[in-house]
Amino acid sequence: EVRVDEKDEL
Amino acid sequence: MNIFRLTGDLSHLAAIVILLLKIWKTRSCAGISGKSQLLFALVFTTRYLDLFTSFISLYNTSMKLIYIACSYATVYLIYMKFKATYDGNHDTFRVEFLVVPVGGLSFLVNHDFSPLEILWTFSIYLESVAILPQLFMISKTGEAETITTHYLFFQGLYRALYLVNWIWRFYFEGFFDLIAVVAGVVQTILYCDFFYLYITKGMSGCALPA
Repeated sequence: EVRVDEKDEL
Repeated sequence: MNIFRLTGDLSHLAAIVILLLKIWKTRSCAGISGKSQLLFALVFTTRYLDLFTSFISLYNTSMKLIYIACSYATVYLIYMKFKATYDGNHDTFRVEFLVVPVGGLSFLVNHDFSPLEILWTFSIYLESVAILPQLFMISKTGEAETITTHYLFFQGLYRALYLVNWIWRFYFEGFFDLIAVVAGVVQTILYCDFFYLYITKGMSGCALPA
């Protein structure tokens, strides 16, 4: 599951 | 951050800078699809709205700002400064056929039904197809300048390296983002024909299949 507030990719 | 992710980002940066320098040095944007560049500017704008809401790292923030600035500069050069050299007659891809379905899909398939998340999803889907006006333009004119093929090569390489990055992250970090991966696969596939020609034709200006 992806935490939507922690996108470290560009 | 792994080596594939870093080289992927640098390939992306290389593509953007190559295009910007080509237009600047030749004082011409002949053969470049303004529509693709407008779509990329829209991609960066909708994806990096989290600049206002969260801080990941100095690297993350700087790269986002550089990507946005370069993409707007490119659009400015094409539609304002060197407008006279823009080949609009051959840039006839109907972008509404991309933006409307992509917009609809981002409302239907996303991680979270919130404005920022939907816009992020929209940007991911849109990026995967944003190069189509450029490929369409090349298939119409039948040829691309060498420097334009370098641009396309680095654009494709960037997403291909991101795919390897996601495989790496899946195995070593347990990270998996289905939306990004599916869109990334689609995006990479669009470049496959081009990769083949780029390598077999000796990385020079080459005709592309329609």
